[in-house]
Amino acid sequence: STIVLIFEAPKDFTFNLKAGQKIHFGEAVGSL
Amino acid sequence: LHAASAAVAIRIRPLYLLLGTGGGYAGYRQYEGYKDRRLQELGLDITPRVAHTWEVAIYKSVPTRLLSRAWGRLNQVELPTWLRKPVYSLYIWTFGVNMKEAAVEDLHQYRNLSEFFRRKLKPQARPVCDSHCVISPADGKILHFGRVKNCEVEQVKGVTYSLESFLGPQTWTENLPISKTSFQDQLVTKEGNELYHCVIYLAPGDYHCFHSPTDWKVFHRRHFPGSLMSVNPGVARWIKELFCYNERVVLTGGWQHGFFSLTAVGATNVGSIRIYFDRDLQTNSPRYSKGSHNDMSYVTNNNQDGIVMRKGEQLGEFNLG
Repeated sequence: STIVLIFEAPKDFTFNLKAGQKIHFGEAVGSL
Repeated sequence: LHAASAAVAIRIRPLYLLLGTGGGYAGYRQYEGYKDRRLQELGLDITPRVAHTWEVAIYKSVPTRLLSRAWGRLNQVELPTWLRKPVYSLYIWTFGVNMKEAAVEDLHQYRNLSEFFRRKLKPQARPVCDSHCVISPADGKILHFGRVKNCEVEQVKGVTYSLESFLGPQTWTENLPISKTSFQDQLVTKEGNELYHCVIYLAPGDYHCFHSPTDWKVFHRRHFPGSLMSVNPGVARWIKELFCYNERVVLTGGWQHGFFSLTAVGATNVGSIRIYFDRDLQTNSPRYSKGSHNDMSYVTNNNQDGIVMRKGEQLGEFNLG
């Protein structure tokens, strides 16, 4: 199964991610 | 004897035909893979080889929903106590499940695999990050993330799907900005903002409940009945528009910066999706009309706020079958 987030944010929103990385619920996805 | 052998030959011929075509197709796929590896070794960038229309059509013709429901029925069969530990231990070993994080570690407590699949975690197992406004709603693997461009979202690098097909028509809000033409621009409510996306793949051994990724208000639910093809990364690289074919539940609403949505996409072994605050939602039911979707608004006269969700709050779960 898959979860897809699609959201609006200001231009300076940055992701704290790398494609292919494992992630746990509660860990940071991104912020301003 | 002659008639009997002819009858057997006639019966066996389709089997040979199937084996022949299947073998030929497997060989063709192997050769394509070999060519891609050679190009990669030469340092050439290869565009992902997406499936041809006829390959998608054949895959879509597989009764994945029926298989999924049968798989779900099988996993609801209560296991005798003595069989629980060996069965769940095999599952734990196969998919690398970490039972130390589970709220209930004693395998005998789970009556069937479906219950085991829906296991909860110890509260302290997943601390919620306070310093970031968006957190991961689930355990899994990041397939792709980034800015949405030209109304296309990437399911994996280089393979896209249409934002409008995925979310459906924008009927969840009345005050559509008429001036904006493209579907994507209509989603963005504040000047200067962008649209972002993040795709998280949950593997079979992962914890399969999902939580609220931020502080937001959920106004609307749209349930798309559909196929239940596998969504593992290999298939997501192969079938363009995969997420638009599959059964899914789209939750839309708003957060501090404007539009926000979370979509749970089902798969063959995990055909059912539950949203804890939406008891009317029925997924993976036998009958549905292709291309349909059914909507539910959580905004009512005496509840203009819809469903208020705090970051990290339990939101729903995927179930087997």
